Amino acid sequence: MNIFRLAGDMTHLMSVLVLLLKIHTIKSCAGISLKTQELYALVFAARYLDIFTHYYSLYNTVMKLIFLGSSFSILWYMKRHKVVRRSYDKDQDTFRHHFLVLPCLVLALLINEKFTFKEVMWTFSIYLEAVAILPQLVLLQRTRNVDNLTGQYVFLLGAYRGLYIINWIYRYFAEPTYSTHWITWISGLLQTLLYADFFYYYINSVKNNVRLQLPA
Amino acid sequence: SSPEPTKDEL
Repeated sequence: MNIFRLAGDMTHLMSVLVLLLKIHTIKSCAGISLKTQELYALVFAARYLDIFTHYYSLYNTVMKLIFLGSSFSILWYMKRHKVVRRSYDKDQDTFRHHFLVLPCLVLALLINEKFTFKEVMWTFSIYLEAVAILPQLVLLQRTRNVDNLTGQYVFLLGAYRGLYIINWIYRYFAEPTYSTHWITWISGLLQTLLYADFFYYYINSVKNNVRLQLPA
Repeated sequence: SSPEPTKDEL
């Protein structure tokens, strides 16, 4: 475990906690894309199929449980909680997210490291995670005025991906047994690039101390 | 079995 990986995991964890905190305390999920949250829940469910069959470390298992638990809690809040669900921007959150799932599944069936159920599901989760933020970015662009917590949530998610790339570069040079992982690297790079535009506006808004506003 | 280095990531 290197410092970049740990920092990446911590920003990832913070992003989810910021979102849960917002929903739980303000009892509002305004500006949050349910489509993206559904995709993330699917990403974690598909990727962590090994949670009870393969033990890596206590850290690994606990983090997996937190990500699974938090992503399904967010879904529960947005779909079932009688106050929170009323603040959901249903009419704005129109991205056809099902059309992301099928191509990712097909791609995972075609391009994977090993053609087994677990491996294909794992690869599917990597591809899906790369594009899962798209409905959220589209929603942000539509609502224009982004509240601070939603902005921080997306910023932390992007930071997590950026830190993971540095982690891969570090591991590549520092760990003799670490081999090339094109599927993870290319997907991770693509995912980080999707945030580039958002990052530009977010950092400008922080620098100028104004509310984040995305161009239409 | 061969090690799976990326699977130890989240």
